[in-house]
Amino acid sequence: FEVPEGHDEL
Amino acid sequence: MNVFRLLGDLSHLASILILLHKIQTTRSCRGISFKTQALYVVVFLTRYLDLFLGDWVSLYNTAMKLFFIGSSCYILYLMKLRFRPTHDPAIDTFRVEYLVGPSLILALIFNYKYTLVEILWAFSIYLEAVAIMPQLFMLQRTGEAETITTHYLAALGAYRGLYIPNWIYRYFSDGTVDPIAVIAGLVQTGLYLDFFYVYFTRVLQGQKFELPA
Repeated sequence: FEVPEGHDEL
Repeated sequence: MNVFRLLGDLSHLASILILLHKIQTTRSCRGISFKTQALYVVVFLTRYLDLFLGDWVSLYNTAMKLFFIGSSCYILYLMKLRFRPTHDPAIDTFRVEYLVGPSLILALIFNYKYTLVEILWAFSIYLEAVAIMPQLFMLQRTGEAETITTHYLAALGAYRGLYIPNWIYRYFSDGTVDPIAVIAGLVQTGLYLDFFYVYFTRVLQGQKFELPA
């Protein structure tokens, strides 16, 4: 798996 | 965005509206931990720094971030100034140093990049995971809670709980996993398990939230 780019969750 | 994430965010939104409703209608912040609320302000301010750095995600994202920062500051204002006499610091005694210190150390060790913004982001994730502890500790100490306060806590716990299926969904849909958020989120949700047990077996059956002596 990859770590998502940036933080789009709150 | 998936349905779990959306429901989670809406639940988070609802929890804050319930809390504001409780404070405004009873004109009292009795039973609410000022320390937990203050920690949430720190969590939102350190996590949402990106608002001021021009990293645009979406209108939804920005609006929610502004709402969380604004409402959490407003709640502190209500507690500290407007309804100050209704807050009893003598029962809100959890030592926040035990939460802030370790969160900071963890953030310095486990983060995605050694930049101020990323360290503060990780710090906010760790701190959020444990920020509810002064509130739960207070509940434990007094052994009871107003029903509206338990609805607030239930909505807040549901928000974190719903983020878990959201992460599972994201793993299968985009192949991504955010280990910092997931581990902290599991811890955070775990802290609510005892509370949820009493909430489901008592409050939702129409009884008062009371802990066995």
